[in-house]
Amino acid sequence: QRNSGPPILINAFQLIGMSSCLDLSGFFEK
Amino acid sequence: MLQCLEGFKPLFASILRCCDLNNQPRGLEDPELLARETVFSVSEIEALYELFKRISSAVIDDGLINKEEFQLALFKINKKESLFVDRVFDLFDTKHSGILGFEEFARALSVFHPNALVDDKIEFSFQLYDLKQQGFIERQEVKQMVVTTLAESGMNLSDDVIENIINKTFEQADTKHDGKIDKEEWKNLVLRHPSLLKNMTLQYLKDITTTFPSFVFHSQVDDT
Repeated sequence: QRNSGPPILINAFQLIGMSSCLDLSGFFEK
Repeated sequence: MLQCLEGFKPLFASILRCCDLNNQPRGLEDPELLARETVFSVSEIEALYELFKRISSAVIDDGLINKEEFQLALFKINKKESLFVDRVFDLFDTKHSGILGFEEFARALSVFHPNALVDDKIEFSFQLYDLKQQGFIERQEVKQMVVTTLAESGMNLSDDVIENIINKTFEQADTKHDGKIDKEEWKNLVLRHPSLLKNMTLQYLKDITTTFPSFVFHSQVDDT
């Protein structure tokens, strides 16, 4: 039976890592 | 005649100050020292300085980056208070002055270079998540960061689901079973899940000299 549920987050830090505030590439974008 | 020349003295002084050849740009007094102590080459340091000048003059042109300019550079808008931006800014602000000089900016960004040591990236990210700077990451801090991230992105998860995610995280990370994650446990977790460090590497830094070519006009050294 195909597992079609949403991807299970392995842990909280993966979720936190999605925060745009932790992505510093904005420095380089005009 | 002499009196006439006296009148020109202030004018000559300001012209000399302007063209004072050894008047180093503020913060870039010793690019070679910075190059030796970071992963950047001298040219990359000088190119990074061009970026620094752009950011540090966005609000107040004082050769320093304040938190507003830092946030503006990252998000191009004045975001409201952000837990994470505050933490990142504080980690850049190694002199704890509330404002960033070029040296602090360059040394901090060096950790984000693709060639930087993984251990340095692990250390920086641990400091970032250790909100209260106690030398370990507590459950409450993890929950605060999860809730902040969800609020930022407009995502909604029930408290049960959040607690579940945090339980799972501590099951994996807290191998010493003391209810907190210390630096060793964080390193082990990250080595098992390298994606947790994805924000710690900025590919842009690899081609900083092509992104900011104008540095060549002010370059002080021939960096071959």
